[in-house]
This record gives sequence, structure tokens and C-alpha cells, in this order.
Amino acid sequence: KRYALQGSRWRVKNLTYKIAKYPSRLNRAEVDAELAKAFSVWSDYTDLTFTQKRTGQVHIEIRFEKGEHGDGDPFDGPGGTLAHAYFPVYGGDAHFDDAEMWSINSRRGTNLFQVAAHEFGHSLGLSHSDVRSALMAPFYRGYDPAFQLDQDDVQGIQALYGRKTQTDIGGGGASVPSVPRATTQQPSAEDPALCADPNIDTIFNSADGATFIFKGEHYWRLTEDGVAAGYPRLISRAWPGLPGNIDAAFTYKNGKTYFFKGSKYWRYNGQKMDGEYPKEISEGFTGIPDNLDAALVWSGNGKIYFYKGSKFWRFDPAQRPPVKGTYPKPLSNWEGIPDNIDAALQYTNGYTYFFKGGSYWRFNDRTFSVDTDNPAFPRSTAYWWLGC
Amino acid sequence: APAFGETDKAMVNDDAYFQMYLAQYGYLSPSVRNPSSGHIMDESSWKRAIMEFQSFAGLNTTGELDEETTKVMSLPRCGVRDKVGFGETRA
Repeated sequence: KRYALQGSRWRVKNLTYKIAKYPSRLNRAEVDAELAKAFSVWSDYTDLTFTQKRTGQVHIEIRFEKGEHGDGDPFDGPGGTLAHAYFPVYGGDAHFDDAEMWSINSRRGTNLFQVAAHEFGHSLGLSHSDVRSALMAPFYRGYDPAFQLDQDDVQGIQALYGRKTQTDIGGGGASVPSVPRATTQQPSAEDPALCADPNIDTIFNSADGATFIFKGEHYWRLTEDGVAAGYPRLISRAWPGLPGNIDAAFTYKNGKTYFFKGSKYWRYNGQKMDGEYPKEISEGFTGIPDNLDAALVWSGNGKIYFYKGSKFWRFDPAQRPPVKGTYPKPLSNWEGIPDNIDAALQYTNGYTYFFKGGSYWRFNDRTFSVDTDNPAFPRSTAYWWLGC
Repeated sequence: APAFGETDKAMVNDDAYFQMYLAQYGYLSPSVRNPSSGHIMDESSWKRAIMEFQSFAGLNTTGELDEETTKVMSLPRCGVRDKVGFGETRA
């Protein structure tokens, strides 16, 4: 069971689109936003960017039409066929049946965002998948307020366009784009509550390169320049069985993500619990204390570091015991990093970041101290990471 | 009236509808879709087409247009074919 590639794809990654004919029963601005969100489903996992244009030549033209509309594939009125799209080799355009009752964030009618995200999968080169839970399955399965791409969809689109190589939100790393970023690479949305109070519980990368922030019962996915549109969402919906108010999290090189809270920890494979959890931290991470502040896999040596109060521990799964020597050690060894941090992360650009209150620090692995840069650290988490 | 978004039930009980459906989505020769051309088809092609659809949709591959199969065929869906070329096996 799996995704299917039609056989063609775009040779460029910065694609443009135009809504040449809008649906007759929806507000145009809302349609713009929903279709941008539908494109971001795919740009979240690849380096594809999608820019809307009002006129002129574009890669993907979008039309809402009724019945016969000039391509020999007539629509059939309400129900039945909802939309169709052409693979890149055939032009990539997407047509939607304007006889449908298109809806936005509603159980009534047919959800425009979900159908559009599916059709744009075709416009990018994906055929139908026989994985029932995949977005690229051919059947419309009703409005899903907690919509998530299935792993099968992610594997399909990354088979065509590769994984996403995120640039540094914090202004570091060699991959910072030298030219101004494209205007609408993917819809980011400022989250007023998070901007007003940018303290976070934890931050981590998933195995497929997405970056998530946890706070209380909710989570946000980060884009290149802020938080993704359509967030926050409930942690319990995306990681079934995981509670809120998580202390620490990291993804290890085995692709599993570990979450810590109080004296317990959980292990997930993607967003599926990977066995019977929670377990006691003392059981799976001997030598590591409860009620942690933060954890990360350090870019300097690939070992796992745990932080609590003014101390830190190094955990090496390949060693017996995994915590050896004179740990805990004073956190002040990480020159310039304060005690009682909130979160720590090895970002996908290879840099290590520490977060406390509304501030963050970028760590220089070579000098083993906080990086020097202009503006200096600490910097505002809200501005540099949350797009406030 | 059928619940919004479902193909009208009366439409689904017509054999020609199933032939058109299977042809439209790549399980039968496209020529079946041409209502003006009479189309005789041998039983094994018809059965195989139904089984391929059932397999793709995750249903029991009975080769018969049973209740479960016709129900899935009545679901609103994308107009792109499931099989990229008639008769081709999926990659």
C-alpha cells in the first residue's frame, strides 16, 4: 500500500498560481486564504514555494467551472466528481466543480481546503494513493478539523521534491537566504496569544524535519518565518495519548521522538505512540532526574543532554551506564546560558538554541559558548521565531 | 433528497453508471465511456475491473458489485483516474 507518482514533476521549486475563475458562492479573499493554506500543506514538507499572481503567465491555473468547461472532462453537478487536476506534464491546472457547495471550516458542504490540497497534489505530480487515510486517496472523507498529512503523502511529495531544508529562523547558519524571501512562501500567521506571552514548554524537530513548539495543551508548527497558519492545535489530537504541559522533548537519530513530563516519558514514532507508555524516566533513562527543564541531542557530539535548574547531564545510549563520570555538572559550563532554562533545540540548520522566558540564545559549538552576532544574544523569541 | 455530496442513489443502481464509473477512473477501456458506442464486454474483464477497484479502495475483492462496493462508488471523489493508464498495474 502506498502513494503513486504519475511520472512528471516541476523542474523548478518556486511555483506561481492564479485563480482565473472564482467560485460563485464564496468570498474571494477567503478563497485566496484557503487555497494558500492548501498549497502550504505541500510547502511545509519540501522546499516548494507557491506565490499567487493576479495576472499573466503562471505554473498552475485554478478555475471553478460547471459542466463541460473546455477540457473534455465535464463536471457532473453536486456530488460525484468534485474536482480534477492535471499532472505537471499536462500543465498542472486544477478545476473545481462550481456546482458543489464549497465550504470553509464547516461540516456542511464540501471542504474547499481539503479538496484543493488533494488536487494540488496532482498538480505537483502525485497520483492517487490506496492508503485510505492519505490525502491522496481519491474519496472525499468529509470535513476534518484536525487535518494532517498522512506519512504516505509526505513520502510521496518528498520522493518528488526532496525534504525541506529549513533556513535559520534565528538569523544563524549558512543557509540563510541571501535574497529577500519570497513573499508568500507559505502562509504564516502571527498568534497574538503566543506573541503576548512567548514562554514555551518545549521545542523539538520531528523526524521529517518539521519544528514544533509545545505550550500547555497546544502546539504550533513553525514555518521559515513564524508559526504556520491554522495553529494552535491540541497536542492530544496530533499525538494521541500524550498529555499537555510537557517538560522536554527531542527526536533521536533512531527517528523516535521522546517526551518527558514529571517522572514519566513517552516514545512516539512520528505521531503514533511506539509501544506501552508512559514509562518511568528512571526506567528508560537511568541516571536522569524527574521534572526536567529541557533536553536536546547536541550537534557537537550527537549525545543527549538533559537540563534541570543549574545542572546538566549527558546521556549516551551506547555507554554502560549511559550517564558516566561526574554528572550532573554545572550548567554554567555552557558559557552564557542561564540556569532554569525552558527549552533547548538542535535546529535543522545544525545550530543549538536555548530558550528562557521570552528570550533565546544561539550556541557556538566550537567556542562552547553563546554565539556572538549582531544583534547580540539573547534575542526576542517572539520576533525571531514566532513572526511577531 | 440525498444527503449533500452523495451521488443520487437512483443513479447508482444503473449498470451503465458502473461501467462509466470504472472507465472514468481507469479500470475499463475509455471507449466504454462513449454512450453512443455499444460495448460488449467479456465477463472476465468486467470482473477483473471490479476487483481492481475493490483492491484499490481497500474492499473485499469479490468481483461482484456488492452493497459495500456500490456504496464507495457513490462517494464524492476526485475526478482524476486512479490508474494512470488503462490496464497498467500501479507502480
